[in-house]
Amino acid sequence: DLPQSCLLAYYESR
Amino acid sequence: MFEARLANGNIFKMIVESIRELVVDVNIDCSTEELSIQCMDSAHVALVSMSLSQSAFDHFRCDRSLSLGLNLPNVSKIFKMMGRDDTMVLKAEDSADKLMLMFENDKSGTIADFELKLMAIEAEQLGVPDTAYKCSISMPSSEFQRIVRDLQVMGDTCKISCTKEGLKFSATGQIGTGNILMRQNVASEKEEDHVTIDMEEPVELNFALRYLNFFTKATPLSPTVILKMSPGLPIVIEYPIEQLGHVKYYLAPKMEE
Repeated sequence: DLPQSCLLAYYESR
Repeated sequence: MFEARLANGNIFKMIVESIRELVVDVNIDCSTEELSIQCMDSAHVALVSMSLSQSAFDHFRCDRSLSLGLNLPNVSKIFKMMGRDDTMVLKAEDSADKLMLMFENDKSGTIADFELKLMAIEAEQLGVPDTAYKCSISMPSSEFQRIVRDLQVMGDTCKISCTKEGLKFSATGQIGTGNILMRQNVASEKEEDHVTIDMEEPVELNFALRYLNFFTKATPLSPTVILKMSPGLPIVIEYPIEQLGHVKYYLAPKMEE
């Protein structure tokens, strides 16, 4: 199964 | 103090039902403009962004911005006691240590009121930049729900590809492969049945069906759902709430080998 990426790789924390 | 009265309390109940399985403890942020929620699931794979404008309410008073920390499964239990046609009133003092919920039924004249202790929730906020997505698809939300449910039988990953052929959903698993291709359809006289596909360039991304299935809990909120995709970016799945707001879900893709 394909590895799941994480939102923090696309959007930075505020 | 904060006080808001929603004649169609059911809208708020549906909003809670659309996100309570994905995010448990959330802050409902109240400002003079809107009620909003932005919260990631515990695995940081999905983000929920909800907004309900003050214009949705018959009465809306918010003296200063408040953050109401709530456990959504508890809120959901309270909403089970709200009648379909009840008016909902939310009330909190500026000290915001508890939230009052009242359900008023005009016909029977009954008023039910509940008090929920508020929690202090430290939630990580994300800056989601405005993006011009390469593909934007609007389709019947019930159709999207059916596709996600049907493909879950085939496997746990859904490949969503938008090409000039149309929008294709594919899933592969032990028992085989399933493909569902949707083409643009603006012919049917019922606006809600339309499928519109705006494709600037083809996009193909893989997503966990488990999350897509969570998102379809928002189906009762809107007859249409809008999917927005760009290569290498999370998908945005938006359920507009008439002109009053929205529930948006952002889902990080699975990585190609």
